[in-house]
Amino acid sequence: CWRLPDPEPLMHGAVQSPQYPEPYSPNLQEQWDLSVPEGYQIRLTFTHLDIEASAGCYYDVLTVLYDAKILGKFCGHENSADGHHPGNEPILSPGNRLTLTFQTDGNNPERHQNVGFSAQYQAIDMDECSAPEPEDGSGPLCSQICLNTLGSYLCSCHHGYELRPDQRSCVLSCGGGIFDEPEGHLFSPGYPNPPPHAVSCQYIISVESGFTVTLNFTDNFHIDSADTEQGPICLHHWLQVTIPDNEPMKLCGGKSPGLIVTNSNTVRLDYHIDDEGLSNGWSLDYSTYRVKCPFPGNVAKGRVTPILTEYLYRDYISARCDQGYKLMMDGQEVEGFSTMCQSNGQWHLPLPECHIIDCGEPEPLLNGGVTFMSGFQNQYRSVVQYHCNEPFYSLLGGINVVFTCESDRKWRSNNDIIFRPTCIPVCGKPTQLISTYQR
Amino acid sequence: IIGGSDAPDDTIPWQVMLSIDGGRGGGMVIGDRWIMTAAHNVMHDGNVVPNETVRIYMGLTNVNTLMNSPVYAASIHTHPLYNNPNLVDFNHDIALIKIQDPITFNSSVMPICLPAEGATYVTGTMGLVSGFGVTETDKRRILTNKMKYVQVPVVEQQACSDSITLLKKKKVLVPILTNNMFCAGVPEGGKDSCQGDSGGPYALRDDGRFWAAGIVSWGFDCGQRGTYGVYTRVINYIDWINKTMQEN
Repeated sequence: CWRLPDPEPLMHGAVQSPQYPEPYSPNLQEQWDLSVPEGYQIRLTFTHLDIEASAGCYYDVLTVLYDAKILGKFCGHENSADGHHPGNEPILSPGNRLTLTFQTDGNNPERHQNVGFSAQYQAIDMDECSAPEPEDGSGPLCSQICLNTLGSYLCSCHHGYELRPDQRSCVLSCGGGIFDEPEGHLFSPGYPNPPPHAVSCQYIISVESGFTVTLNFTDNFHIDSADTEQGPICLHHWLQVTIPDNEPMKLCGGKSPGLIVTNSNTVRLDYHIDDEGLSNGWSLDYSTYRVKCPFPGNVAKGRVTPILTEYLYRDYISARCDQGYKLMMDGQEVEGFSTMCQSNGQWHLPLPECHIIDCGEPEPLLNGGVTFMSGFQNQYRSVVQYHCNEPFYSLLGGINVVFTCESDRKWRSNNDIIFRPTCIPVCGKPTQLISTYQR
Repeated sequence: IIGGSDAPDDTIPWQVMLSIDGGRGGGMVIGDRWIMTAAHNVMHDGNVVPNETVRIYMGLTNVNTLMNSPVYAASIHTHPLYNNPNLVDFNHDIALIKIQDPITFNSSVMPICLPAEGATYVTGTMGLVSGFGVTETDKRRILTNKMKYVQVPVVEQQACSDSITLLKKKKVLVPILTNNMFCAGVPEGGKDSCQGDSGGPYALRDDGRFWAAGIVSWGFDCGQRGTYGVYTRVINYIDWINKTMQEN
């Protein structure tokens, strides 16, 4: 056998004496245990009661109990002189249970008339908030606001306070948490007044990487401290400012720290005061600024744009070369260049270099050659002149054409007509002539 | 070449020697891939000789010092009107040989110019004919190993025609002199081209530049009195020469 689960408490019901509406039997000992859900009371209303009347309900009696406490003993009927009739007034249990006992003796003189009783009961929500304070001295249910709900109640707090884990007491709200807005205002609990109790609050300002936080404390700053020759010492009360990669700073005393530039996108403030001493607290405004990158510098034979007085996070710059020069990065030519100021205050890429372009070797001339007139290593603005292997070949057209290495990396002729020189053979002109002197 | 002299090096750089099936002939460079010669040099029994039988030597004046390899023909183009089955009709005796690889000219190999438009063959003008053909030494005819040249004047066409008419009376078969030919030589004989010189150049000089006026074609014997050498009149074939070179 295993235990059956307890039945769900009913929200309402009915109780009546055995054999009702027929007269009840003698020597009865009946009991009914009524129960409703927690947070409810039982309201018991008798629809009919007709039990043998006697003084003090000595013979037959219906007893209503709350635990061991007798709420009422009833017998008789509406018009009986003896007995105690509950009338039309309902009986309200202090809690969610009620016990009814019905006892009859062995003698029912008016047996044919005493039919017993019939009663209805229902669950009534208990207004815990209106109940008197418990006698155990634990105090009111809620320290500030009590809200009755069906079958239960809730505690709440005024603005500026928050509910403690016990769900009934309210303490001053820290106003702490994580702040990720670009700017904001923070202050200690109760500021500019001291809080009534010890507090331990944490404020975290955390913004997007690439931005730095600046704290600006107001002048009204007071955190209890012990004054020494070296300055105030924060023994029991302090505001600790922690910036990553830096030693935490403990602030106290009566002098405002003023402006603190953190150079960080994250700052944590821990405010701690105990019940000793008195601190009125602090308030600050914080703002964020884009991280700054160093001046990018210049590119020889080129230029960097745009030219700004300062370069901030997410700013882009581009580099271009002067005509006749090409962009080079790590020994490789690149078509274009831009770099961004990163969140760490460094440029994404270093500046490139501008190297002079070259046109490559000029195209060889069949049966001829190329002479460099000026310039160096086929570089921009170098000038070459073609010639033919005379006297066996000569330039077509007989025009000496020079070619210049232009910015498009092509050798371009100075002659609009001739694009490519050609050597053509010279005919009929031997290098030696038959010479005869004898006549 | 009868009555001539050895050609010094680099004086006649357009002269080539053809060796075709053991026979010797002449030719001249007219372009970096073209040799001009006589059609009868490259014909045998009425057919053009195979390309591989034509060996072309350039840049030499002494056959004995032949050091370079011959150049071979890539294609042979005879004048379409040349028809000489019995070797008595030398009309249109002109041919072009295309060689496989282009020539790089130097002092020993250079082209001769083609006739300019309006060029004239003035009677008495001295021309330069050259070749590796038969020469005469001590009244003996020998095949020279050295390039020779001789300067002979252009002969008046009628005078040349008359000399041939005279021969007709003595010979059975006499080639016909046409206007596509001209004569050069001296009436007293002793200076002429000869066998082995066929296809070679007869060059005239204008303003210091030599041009190909004629191609050694035919004649009666060599250097005889009252006879002249007969040459293909190149100026009549300029159109055909240009067309052939362009089409190929």
